[in-house]
Amino acid sequence: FPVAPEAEDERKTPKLVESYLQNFYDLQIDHQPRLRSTGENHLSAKLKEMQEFFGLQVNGKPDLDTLEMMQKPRCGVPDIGQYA
Amino acid sequence: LTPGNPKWKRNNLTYRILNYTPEMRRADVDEAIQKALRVWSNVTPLTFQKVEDGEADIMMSFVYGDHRDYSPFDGPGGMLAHAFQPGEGIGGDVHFDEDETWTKDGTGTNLFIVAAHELGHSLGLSHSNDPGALMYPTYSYTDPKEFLLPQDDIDGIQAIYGQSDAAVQPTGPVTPQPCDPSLTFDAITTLRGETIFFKGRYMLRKHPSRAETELNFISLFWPKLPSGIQAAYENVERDEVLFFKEDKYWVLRGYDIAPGYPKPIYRLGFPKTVKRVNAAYSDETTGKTYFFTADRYWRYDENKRSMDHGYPKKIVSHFGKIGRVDAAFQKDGYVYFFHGTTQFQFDPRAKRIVGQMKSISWFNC
Repeated sequence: FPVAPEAEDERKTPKLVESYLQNFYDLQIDHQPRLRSTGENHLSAKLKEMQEFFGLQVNGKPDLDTLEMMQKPRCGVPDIGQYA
Repeated sequence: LTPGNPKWKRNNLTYRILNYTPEMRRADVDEAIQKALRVWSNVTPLTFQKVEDGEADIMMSFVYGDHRDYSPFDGPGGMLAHAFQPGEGIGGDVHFDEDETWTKDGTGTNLFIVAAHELGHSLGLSHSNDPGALMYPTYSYTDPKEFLLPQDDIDGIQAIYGQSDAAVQPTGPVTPQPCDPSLTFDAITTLRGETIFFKGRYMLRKHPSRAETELNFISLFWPKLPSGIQAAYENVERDEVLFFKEDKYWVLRGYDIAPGYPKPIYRLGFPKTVKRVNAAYSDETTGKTYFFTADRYWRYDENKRSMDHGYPKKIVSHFGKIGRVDAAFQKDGYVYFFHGTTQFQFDPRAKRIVGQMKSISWFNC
């Protein structure tokens, strides 16, 4: 059986998570210098939204099951909101 | 459904294929798209007419990377395609990522499956979180010959456009829920310490050290296996699992279907009067495998690789009143028989039923 992928190396995970949530969960990334914690809360909230949609453990963390789901080939239409 | 409930004002829609992927014959692309449109026209009053030029409601094209719609593709893998909700101009249009390997089978990305999904968006559907639904966001290959539009998708599209004009309304497969008390199984087997429960085109995978049950399409792991497996058992010593459907069987060696299968079940010693096997389990302590058909059972010797004499016998004579067997497996010295939503625990040493449970007792509900 395909086993869960080895933990991504630290460098790639944030990029993968960020672009996935931007593409499919309307994560807004503004590049103003902000309190790091605020940005992380926003990302964690979006991550929970994605985990909720896919019936994964909702922990706001890019765990293995979440990363595995993010790497599956999929439709480019967002999972929330309109696509016009 | 999509926020704002966008839908086409007319039921008779037009579509146009603007360009063709070089990886498939044009005729195969046309056929895949027509089949994908029929998925939706079969369950609604919608009709689709192909036009060769000018503006159509649904314009389909194969494009690379950034194709100037603010939603660039991302190379091979990742995003496969996207489509826009009903509306003027780009509304309803479908874009396929030309960086994918488009195919008519499962060797690459199956065009029919992706087109059927994207056309759901073109008609006003959004993504479903039902893992068995066509409108689930991630791609899963299903043999186009076996494809049936799931009930979740039928409900969605009929909520927008109403039912089809057919006298008998089509229905679709429903995704099994592990804790649904009415859940029954087609077949069950162990596999290298795990237990796999088969239902339609799905398999529920239970690992002893994981609390939750994993639901997958059978085709995700074994694209060559059909859906609707009727019996299965593991031969632990040979590290093989045998799957049965109608009068054929397949052998899984390790994690792959062995070449040269399916073979007819008659090679195992069944007479031609037997048309299917309902359930099977193998007792690794005795090397005997038990096959269940109708109200009888057969015993097969895995070492001699032949049926034992004096069989078939009546199930009730050896296993008691368990009725017709839908599925069976052996675990930790006990045999578990499934009949509808009832499960019997049989002790081969005491030769009697020692327990009775619900069919879903393994899923920590």
